[in-house]
Amino acid sequence: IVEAQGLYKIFHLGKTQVEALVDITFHVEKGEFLALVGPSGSGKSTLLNLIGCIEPPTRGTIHLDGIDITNLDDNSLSTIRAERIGFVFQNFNLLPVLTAYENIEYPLHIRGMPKREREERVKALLDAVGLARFANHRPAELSGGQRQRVAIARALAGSPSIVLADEPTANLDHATGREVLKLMKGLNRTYGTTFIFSTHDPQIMSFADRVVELRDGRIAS
Amino acid sequence: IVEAQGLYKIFHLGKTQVEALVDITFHVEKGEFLALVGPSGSGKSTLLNLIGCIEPPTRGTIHLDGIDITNLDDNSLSTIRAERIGFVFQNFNLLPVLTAYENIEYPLHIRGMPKREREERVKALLDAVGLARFANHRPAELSGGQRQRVAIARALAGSPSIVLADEPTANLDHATGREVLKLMKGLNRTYGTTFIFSTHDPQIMSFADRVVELRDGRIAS
Ligand SMILES: Nc1ncnc2c1ncn2[C@@H]1O[C@H](COP(=O)(O)OP(=O)(O)OP(=O)(O)O)[C@@H](O)[C@H]1O
Ligand SMILES: Nc1ncnc2c1ncn2[C@@H]1O[C@H](COP(=O)(O)OP(=O)(O)OP(=O)(O)O)[C@@H](O)[C@H]1O
Ligand SMILES: [Mg+2]
Ligand SMILES: [Mg+2]
Repeated sequence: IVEAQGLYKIFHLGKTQVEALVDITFHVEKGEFLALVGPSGSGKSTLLNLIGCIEPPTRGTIHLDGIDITNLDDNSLSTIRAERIGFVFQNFNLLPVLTAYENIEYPLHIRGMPKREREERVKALLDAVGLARFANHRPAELSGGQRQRVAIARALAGSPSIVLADEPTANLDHATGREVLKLMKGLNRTYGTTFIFSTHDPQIMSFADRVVELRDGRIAS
Repeated sequence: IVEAQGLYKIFHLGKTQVEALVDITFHVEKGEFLALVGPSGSGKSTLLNLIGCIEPPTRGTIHLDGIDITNLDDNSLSTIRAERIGFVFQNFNLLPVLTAYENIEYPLHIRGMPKREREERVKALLDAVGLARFANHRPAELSGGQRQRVAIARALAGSPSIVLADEPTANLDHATGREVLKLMKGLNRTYGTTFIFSTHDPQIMSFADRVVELRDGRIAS
């Protein structure tokens, strides 16, 4: 479902350049539950952003679901994202004016899901992440870990074929983090949703079928 | 250095109320290295915000460095914060238009530290958190863990008497997290700086002299 060949991502900063990803060749099978690990600054978020059509590569090619996304224009990229990818950002990135409920409902609303079906789905997701009682809190009225869980529920809402989650449990206590991973793995086993998540936590890594390690922008394993 | 008696923090949300902190009585000695732990939503960030003069309590009293901060006006509170407290927020909260260097320099600039002395101090701090080469990156040009480390360096810059750090290692790999804790503990042992940090990581907890546990807004241990 993901095919990356010789990917490079180079950021330019004044006269210097940062080689965030170097010669990444990387394959993910449909239905895999994959952990991306590596030290701070090793390129995990950058790789997830490239797979998630958020940033274009500097060199190399990348295919998602059989589509060559390397040189697509912004409109096509955002369509692909909206239809196929669920994304959890490292800083959660919820809409501050919407409640937890509305943030999770938003992707379903965009897809034209009927109201009663949306309501059922959002409530099921709030339950699954343990936030039923916090449905009408806005992000500023939630703890860090609660916001992270809303972001996860939102990424899962539209039943995307691939979920990219950037450190989805960084702000969660261990028990809640395990609950989230079980939820994600359950969806993977039941519906075949592909998951790629980055983490620094060995306990969370242990849920993965496969672990890919990055170091200084290269694949280390 | 911190004296909390019968502290309550109640948030009102429409008709419902959230009891984020309930009857907290809590003492921290000068020079302690204390970890605050507990499940997601248990009140850690709220307690740190109260100690850090960011939010007023709903009931109860709180003294910081011998000063009763319970009912102070906003101006007095922000003066106390600027002079005595170094704060690392759960979402880092760096100034996006400033570079890493300038973000760390900012509190020293405000205090009127002379330029050459500032330069020495900022460089030493960038080194200490492993970001010497990233001095002129802006937050958007840094990884999540790198931003967190800039926030830590900034909190330590003005040599405050108390540092409050909300999950300072949540976005760091274990090796980098340990480096940060050793830096913090070194300052604590050398200069007597009081540290109160929240964490979900047992490895990070183990650096603390004392661990205070919150559960549902109450002290559990
Ligand atoms: N402005 C607010 N309005 C309403 N409720 C709030 C507000 N801020 C926090 N809360 C609630 O208060 C409780 C405690 O929040 P707090 O952020 O202190 O938790 P925490 O222990 O830091 O959790 P985490 O580990 O997830 O960061 C949570 O249930 C949260 O939903
Ligand atoms: N817009 C940018 N401009 C310049 N450099 C950047 C930019 N974005 C990221 N970088 C650099 O690219 C490298 C990889 O960043 P990335 O965010 O992918 O790391 P990461 O593995 O997610 O780290 P962490 O675990 O700390 O989140 C870092 O050294 C970072 O400073
Ligand atoms: Mg990252
Ligand atoms: Mg918190």
